[in-house]
Amino acid sequence: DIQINPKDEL
Amino acid sequence: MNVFRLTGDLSHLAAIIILLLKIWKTRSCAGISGKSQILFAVVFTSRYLDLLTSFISLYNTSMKVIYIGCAYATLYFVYMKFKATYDGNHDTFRVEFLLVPVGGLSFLVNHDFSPLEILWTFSIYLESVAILPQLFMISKTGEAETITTHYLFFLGLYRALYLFNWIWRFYFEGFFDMIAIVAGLVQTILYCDFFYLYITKVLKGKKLSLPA
Repeated sequence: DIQINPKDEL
Repeated sequence: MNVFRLTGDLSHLAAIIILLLKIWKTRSCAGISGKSQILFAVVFTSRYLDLLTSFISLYNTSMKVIYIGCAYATLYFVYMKFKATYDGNHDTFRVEFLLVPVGGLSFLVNHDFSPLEILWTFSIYLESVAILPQLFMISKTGEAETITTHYLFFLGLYRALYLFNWIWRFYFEGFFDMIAIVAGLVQTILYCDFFYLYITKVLKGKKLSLPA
């Protein structure tokens, strides 16, 4: 399934 | 972490360091839009508030701290240490024309109506247009120092590499973030005209100057 928006990017 | 994401982050870091070094070595911030630099400091500050609430990795935390630190160091250079060299007369973009719509949009279109999430969304939207005062300044003066164009190139390249990162993550991890993707597309498109001039002029050894 599609996971949305964990803040692991900068 | 894939190769596009890593090179994107490094490109972003390169841009920030190039700008700081340019100002430090020449003892001058001529040709640099202080307004764009204020917007970038606001972007990092509002996005990285999660430094206080969650830990993702040592890499993640260190990069965030470095980005924030460099953003404020740049502001200190432009508005304090080398203030005499800041060309405020040409830095006339009206930032409220960006802040108000971006602020409004982040309240309307976000993943979750919570303070941290709205601030994160605000930072993503603001980053996509934060370079406009700098591009406006160059279009007003009609030229840019070559080192400034290297700064802009790496700053633009970073979000373009993130677009490839997001394509990668969509296919291999099932991950996508529509807000980041759309804003990242807008951000990259804003640089296209500049990329063209950079490739056709600066990389061939010519100074970036615009026709009058």
